[in-house]
Parts: sequence; structure tokens; C-alpha cells
Amino acid sequence: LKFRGKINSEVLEELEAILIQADLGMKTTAKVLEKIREERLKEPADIKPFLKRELVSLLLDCPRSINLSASSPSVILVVGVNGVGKTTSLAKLASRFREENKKVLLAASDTFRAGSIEQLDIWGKRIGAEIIKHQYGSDPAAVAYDALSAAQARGIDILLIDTAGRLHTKKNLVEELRKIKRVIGKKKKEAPEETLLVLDATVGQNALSQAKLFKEALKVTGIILTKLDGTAKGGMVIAIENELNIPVKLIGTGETLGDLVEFDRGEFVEALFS
Amino acid sequence: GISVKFGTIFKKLRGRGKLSEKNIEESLKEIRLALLEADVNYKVVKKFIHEVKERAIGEAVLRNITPGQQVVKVIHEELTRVMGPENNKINISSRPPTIIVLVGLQGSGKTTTCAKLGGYLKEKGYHPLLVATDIQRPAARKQLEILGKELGLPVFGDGRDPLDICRGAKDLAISEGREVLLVDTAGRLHIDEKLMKELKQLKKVFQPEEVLLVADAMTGQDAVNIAQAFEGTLGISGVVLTKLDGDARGGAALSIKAVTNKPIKFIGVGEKLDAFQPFCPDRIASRILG
Ligand SMILES: Nc1nc2c(ncn2[C@@H]2O[C@H](COP(=O)(O)OP(=O)(O)OP(=O)(O)O)[C@@H](O)[C@H]2O)c(=O)[nH]1
Ligand SMILES: Nc1nc2c(ncn2[C@@H]2O[C@H](COP(=O)(O)OP(=O)(O)OP(=O)(O)O)[C@@H](O)[C@H]2O)c(=O)[nH]1
Ligand SMILES: [Mg+2]
Ligand SMILES: [Mg+2]
Repeated sequence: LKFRGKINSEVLEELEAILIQADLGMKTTAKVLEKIREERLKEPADIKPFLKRELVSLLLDCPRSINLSASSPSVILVVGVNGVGKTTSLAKLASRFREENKKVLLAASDTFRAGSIEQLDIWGKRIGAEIIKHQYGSDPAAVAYDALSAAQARGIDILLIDTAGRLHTKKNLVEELRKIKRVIGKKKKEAPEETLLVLDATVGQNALSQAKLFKEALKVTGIILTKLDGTAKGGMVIAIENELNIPVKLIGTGETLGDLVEFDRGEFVEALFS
Repeated sequence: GISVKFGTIFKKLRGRGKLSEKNIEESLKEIRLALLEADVNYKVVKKFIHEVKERAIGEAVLRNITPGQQVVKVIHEELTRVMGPENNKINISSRPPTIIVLVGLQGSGKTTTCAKLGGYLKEKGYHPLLVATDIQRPAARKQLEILGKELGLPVFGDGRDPLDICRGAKDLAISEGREVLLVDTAGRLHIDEKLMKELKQLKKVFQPEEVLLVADAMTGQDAVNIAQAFEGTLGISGVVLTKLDGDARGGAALSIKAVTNKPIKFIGVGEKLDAFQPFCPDRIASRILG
């Protein structure tokens, strides 16, 4: 029995290394390793399958489709910290709706960052979606309001709102997002039907802090996890789903319009070990 | 943070001079946890703790402070030593133009940093020319042009590919007396062979004085893969760590330094163009330890 204990502790150390290096974070890693110890598995070969089942169970068992409303336009607000892939992900999602022949309108509510409006404009032209834009420095909420009015007037099916990247710790910038929500909520009660937080798979444990603060401020309804085509595993979404109840709805696997894939719990956990 | 943890653990050891090996082991466990919580890479932590252990045991008996404080002090000094020495010099060539190329993963802050570094060098009396070689990302050149305009710096971006654009930029720099070229490149994955080869080719042809890896301070365990690949495939001269104005502990800094041994020269501390500072090893050590 003592020999088996030694083998198991080696397996556990190996698994700890895998989980930490997959960015599951210290808390989640400790939690699942403790569960394994409590389970007192007889065979070392049973440990990994048990672990995988445990990780899957920490992820949400829920539908992961984009919330669309019966009353058009459905409004999707895209938020997140700087450089994670909001604008590109929004374009990919909009492209999907265009492929379903839906009428799509884009709102250029990033009125701050250099080139943001031109960037969204180019994507709009590529996918056949019109864009509502104001000048740089204008009020992002005003752009969003303007876009919603236009969407209602033009019989648009889906309105997607691009916002400027902002660190979750900058209260005034987070407040700016709350204002966008309030303003469009006044114009259409259920809007936005979807508030998508975009997270970068290369980010470490700060992802949980990002998700917490954006959720507190905006009631995030889903996550897009980007850049999974790199070597980062994005393990932080396990803690985020488990502790914050926000489902990952889509994952980004590249820089072109087709690089958007559904999130599948089993596949995601398998990939942590590849 | 870690100093609070040590306050409690070592309250009972106050007055005792020497730390036992057991005390050291316990304190190192706490340090290990702190480093991993700060996103320092697993293997980098293992190596660092191992190297620190010897020093902690040796020195514990020499100082007149509590044993817990001693271990933290040793750790902080060792962390600062590994992250340093302070080096925020740009290698200026005796045969202008000096060429500085900014490389890194998608969204890490290269374009913004290119402009920031341009502003920084302009303040120092240089005449930089910003070069837009990202022809893939929508409106990338436009982004750099807007930033350049804000700083009163010219931006060049004509050409059919990055090599071609750099050739034109170099000619323009020489004819207009711009003695520094700041080359912005497209974001790329370190595992994208074709795009990494493109950078290798750029480096081979233009022999830049600086190849700076621009990396996001919130990067997790993947920081070692990124850094190792850019250093191994391309060879870098230094690093710029961005988005340090957030609340990420920044363990990526230690991971990157540990695997490349190249200096972190500057940090980005905001979205505005003046949010650019020289890297300070001591301050990041404190931040990582929490
Ligand atoms: N490899 C890879 N790159 C991606 C992915 N998603 C986005 N990118 C790239 O990441 C970079 C940043 O994307 P953006 O869409 O501009 O990011 P953003 O969040 O809108 O950035 P800001 O508005 O500046 O905060 C671009 O170079 C994109 O092509 C992905 O899934 N995989
Ligand atoms: N808060 C903060 N944001 C930053 C910092 N540096 C850059 N950014 C922001 O990060 C986002 C991405 O910056 P870019 O300069 O477009 O990044 P990039 O590496 O050129 O992106 P690609 O060209 O797509 O690979 C933008 O929103 C920038 O404003 C920083 O130090 N702090
Ligand atoms: Mg954007
Ligand atoms: Mg760029």
C-alpha cells in the first residue's frame, strides 16, 4: 500500500504540473487534487479519467447558444480588456448571422482607440453589414443609441456593439459601459440581450479578476475565449464557469472570419491534457 | 500579500536566531504559492525556489531580524537580482539609421508601444520614423498613422510586404535625416512557422540594433513558450512588458527573464502615449510577491 501511495503521489505531482501549466490557477488545481486524494483511487490508471470527469463537472451544464430575442433587433454588447480580440470576434459572430441571411448592423462604440472605427468599418464591408459611427472622441453611448434607433428603423435582426478595450480596474471606464447599457435599455427594455465578455486564452489568473469585475458591473451573459489556436490552454474558464456561472459560448481559433467555434466541455477538458 | 502571511507564520519564532531547515521549507512553500498565484511559470518557480533555498539557509543566522522577515528579504533580493540589472538603454548605431523592430503575439500592444517609444526617443532628441509593416490587420497602418500624427512623427507604410516597406523606410530615413526607424510588425503566434520565418528574414536583411518582444503583463503560464520561441527562433535584444496599469501580478516578467535572460527594458502603464516607463526590477519584484 505504501508503494502505491508513492506512485499516486508522483501521478498527483505530474497532474498538478499539467493543471497549473494549463492556467487552471492555484485554487482550482488544489481543489481538484484534493478531490482526487479524497477519492482514494486504487489504480494509478484511474486517476486521470477521474480528474477529467471532475473538471468537466466544474464546467456548466447549460445551453451555450447566443440569446436572441423574439423582438428585433437583438442587441449584442461586446466588452473586455485591451487587445483580447473583441472587434475581431464581433466581426466573426456578425459574419455567422450574415451567413444565415440575417440583417446585421454594427455600432462603432469604440470612439477612443486610434483606428478602431476604420478597423470595424473594413470588417463591416467584408461581411455586408452596415455600420453606425460618429467622430473619434464622441460619446460611446450616443453611438449605441443612434445605432439602436437605426436598427429599429431599418428592420435589422441583430445589432452588435463594439466597445473600446478597458482594464476592469478602471472604474470610470467600466461606468462608461454601464451607461451604454442604461441608454440602450431605455430604448429597448430587454436590450442588450447578450453581453459578451471576451477573454484572451493567454491571460493567466487575472482572467478571474476580469470576469468578476465585468460581471459585477454589467451582468455578463457569456464569454468568448480567443486565441486558442496558440499554445495557451485557457484553463481559467473552469474557475470562471464554476464560481461566476458565466458560460463560454464561443472560442476564437484564428484571425479570419471562419475562426469561431462552439465551446464543448468534453473537448475543452481533453485539450488541457494534449 | 506574502509579508502578511509571514507575519503570522513566524510570530512564534521571534527571538530565535537561526531558522531551521524545516522553517525554511515551510516558508519556501508559501513563497512558491505566492509566485504561482502571480502567474510565474511552474518550471521557473521550481528552479527559482531551488536556487533560493541554499541562500536562505546560509544567511538566516547572520541578521538581526525575525527569521520570517529574513526569508522574505532574501526572496525579494533574489527576485530583483534575477529580473535585473536595470537596463533601459536603446542600442543606438554609429551608422544611422538605428533600426528597432517590435514583435510579439496578437494584441500585446506593439503598435501602441511603437508610437510610445517614438515619443520617448523624440523627447530625448532623436528623430524617429515609424514604419507600418502590418499589412494584414484591418486599418493597422491607419492606427499607427493616427498615433504618429498625435506625436508629430512621420509614418511610412508603402510597399508590397514588410521587407519592401522597410527598404522604402530606410531610404526615406537616410534622405530625411531620421536617425531611428521604429518598425511595427503584425501580431503573430510563435508557432506560426511562416510568420516567424518572415521576421527572421526581416532581421537578416536589415540587421536591426534592437528586436524588442512586446508582451502582455497579464500573460499566464504560456509566457515561457512565447519567450522561448521568439528568443530561440528569432533572437531578441530586449522586452517591453505592457498593461502593467492593471491588477495582474505580472509573474510573466520573471518567466520571460528567466528563460531568455534578455533585459526587460520598458513597461507600458496605460493606453495614452505618455504611459511608458523604464523597467524597474525592484518594483516588479514587490508586485509579483504581492
Ligand atoms: N491567433 C488569433 N488571433 C486573434 C484571435 N482573435 C483576435 N485575434 C487577433 O488579436 C488582435 C487583436 O484583436 P482585436 O479584435 O483588435 O482586439 P480588441 O479586443 O478589439 O482590441 P482593442 O479594441 O484594442 O481593445 C488582432 O491581431 C486579431 O487578429 C484568435 O482567436 N486567434
Ligand atoms: N491599459 C493599457 N492598454 C494598453 C497598453 N499598451 C497597449 N494597450 C492597449 O492594448 C490594445 C492593443 O494594443 P495594440 O497596440 O493595437 O496591440 P498590437 O500588439 O499592435 O496588436 P496586433 O497588431 O493586433 O497584434 C489597445 O487597446 C491599446 O490601447 C498599456 O500599457 N496599458
Ligand atoms: Mg477593438
Ligand atoms: Mg498592431
